[in-house]
Amino acid sequence: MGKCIVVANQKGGVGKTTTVINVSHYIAMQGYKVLMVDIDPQGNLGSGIGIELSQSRKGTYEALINQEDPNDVIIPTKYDNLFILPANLQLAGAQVELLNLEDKEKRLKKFLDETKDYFDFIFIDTPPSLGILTINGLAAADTVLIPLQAEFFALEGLIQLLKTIKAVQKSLNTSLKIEGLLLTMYDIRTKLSRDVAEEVKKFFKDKVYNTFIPRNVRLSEAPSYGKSIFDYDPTCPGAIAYQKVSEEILDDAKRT
Amino acid sequence: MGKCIVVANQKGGVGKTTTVINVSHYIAMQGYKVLMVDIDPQGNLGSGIGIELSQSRKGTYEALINQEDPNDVIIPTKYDNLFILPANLQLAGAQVELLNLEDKEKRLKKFLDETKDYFDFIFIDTPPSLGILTINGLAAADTVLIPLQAEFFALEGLIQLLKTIKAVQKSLNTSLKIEGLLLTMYDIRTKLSRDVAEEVKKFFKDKVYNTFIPRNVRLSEAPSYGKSIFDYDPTCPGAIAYQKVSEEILDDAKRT
Ligand SMILES: Nc1ncnc2c1ncn2[C@@H]1O[C@H](COP(=O)(O)OP(=O)(O)OP(=O)(O)O)[C@@H](O)[C@H]1O
Ligand SMILES: Nc1ncnc2c1ncn2[C@@H]1O[C@H](COP(=O)(O)OP(=O)(O)OP(=O)(O)O)[C@@H](O)[C@H]1O
Ligand SMILES: [Mg+2]
Ligand SMILES: [Mg+2]
Repeated sequence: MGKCIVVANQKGGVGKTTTVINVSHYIAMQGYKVLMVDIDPQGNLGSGIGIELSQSRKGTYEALINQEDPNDVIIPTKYDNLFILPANLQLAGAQVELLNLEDKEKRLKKFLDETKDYFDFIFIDTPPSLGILTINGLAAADTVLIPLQAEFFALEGLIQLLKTIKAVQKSLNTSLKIEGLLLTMYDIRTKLSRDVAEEVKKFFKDKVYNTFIPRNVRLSEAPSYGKSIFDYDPTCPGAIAYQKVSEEILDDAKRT
Repeated sequence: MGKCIVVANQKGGVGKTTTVINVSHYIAMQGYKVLMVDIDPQGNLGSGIGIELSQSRKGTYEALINQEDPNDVIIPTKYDNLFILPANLQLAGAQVELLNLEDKEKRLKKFLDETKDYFDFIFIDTPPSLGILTINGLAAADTVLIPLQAEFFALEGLIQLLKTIKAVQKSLNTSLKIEGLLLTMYDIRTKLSRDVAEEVKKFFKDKVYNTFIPRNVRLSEAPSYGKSIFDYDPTCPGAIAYQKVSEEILDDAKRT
């Protein structure tokens, strides 16, 4: 299949990394070869599954700046079928260095195109910004999955994100589509969550996943043990929800 | 007093904006003249008190790039004594434009120095990154207040933030001090919150505020009405906590 999905939202802390870790692992557990790409200098994607942010290990920086051989930078994780292109400390510098390169928005696409015969799915985790790193993610992907925290500031940021996606569709990636909008950190006790959900569904009816990810402390505990939720607590509400979303994503991938 | 406090943490969604709005308003309610500075292109600071992110209004972009007269960009808010230098849509472009300017890290400092006779307190809200905008905030401030979500990823990011603060202290702002670490979104039901709090207190004993901000949905509802928590629900746990923290900040300011 070789489907590449970028998980993006410039609002901070909406569950991008948590979504990439858990959806990727679930899909890997079904037997698919999955690559997770960390294009966020914070390096939470790796540390969330026990791979420390490092200065000495090659990673996304080398992939972008040196166009490194994928075999020299992609590493396996502790989970079968699940691989990662980890961030490293140098990646923070890439944001400036990239601006001087000719094909600056397409460096990640160039790198990932060499891996698409091997991986069934590629998930790209992005930083909370609409800068050159996120643009590389949007330019490289087939679709963009938007995690949306069911709160006011996150809803506000959606407009800016959609403008950016449109701009990328026009000039860098005409085939980029929206994979879906995923409501995250949904608090079933609050009216605010419901109001935000209704607002989003008004504009994006069939694009919003039926499943929403509830606020569930197990999801924030799991990374402190370097585990996905399916390893840490496979029966908790967060795991059930991420399983359902992953199955929706698999169904969508099979249909296209 | 003219004390300038930058609120910074490159981890997304840890409560930077929520802290600036509520601490600023509380201090303004005590009769002090307070300026809030939005150096985050997302513009949540303004929108959280009902000032829409605009393309036509002058704001932080003009202050940084054109060194605009403060009288032409700072605006009053609906609350007495509380003023704002709002972000605008152009600010996203500033991140690149600034890199070409000579004194690129000190543009905000230059602008704010002209206002320090008028304001008793200046609070700077920063984006979730350690880029040139946040650096401007760190270079302009007397102290840095670090909101710290009581969860794993946020704790990880602290190390990188402290390195950046050290670097700024060395080369750009030798008098920069840490105002304090504020635990936010603390969930009193979870062991995770307690574990993170203990970890932080081990390293920063006297720097961690006694008050922590509990997870309280009223704090996330207030901005959707364009209100501070003291306007929206002054007796809820979130308001009580922000009141106590603001009083700690006032005490610290009086002692120095
Ligand atoms: N459904 C959930 N319930 C409870 N906690 C969650 C949930 N999803 C994520 N978290 C926690 O919330 C915090 C923010 O999530 P996460 O880091 O995945 O967001 P992000 O969008 O990747 O943030 P950033 O913008 O900084 O990259 C983390 O501490 C995470 O463990
Ligand atoms: N103590 C709290 N309890 C409940 N919700 C909160 C609390 N503090 C902040 N929030 C909500 O959590 C979300 C993130 O908070 P906020 O936007 O202030 O963080 P931030 O650090 O400024 O994020 P960013 O990195 O994107 O600028 C917002 O929707 C906000 O309304
Ligand atoms: Mg993340
Ligand atoms: Mg903010």
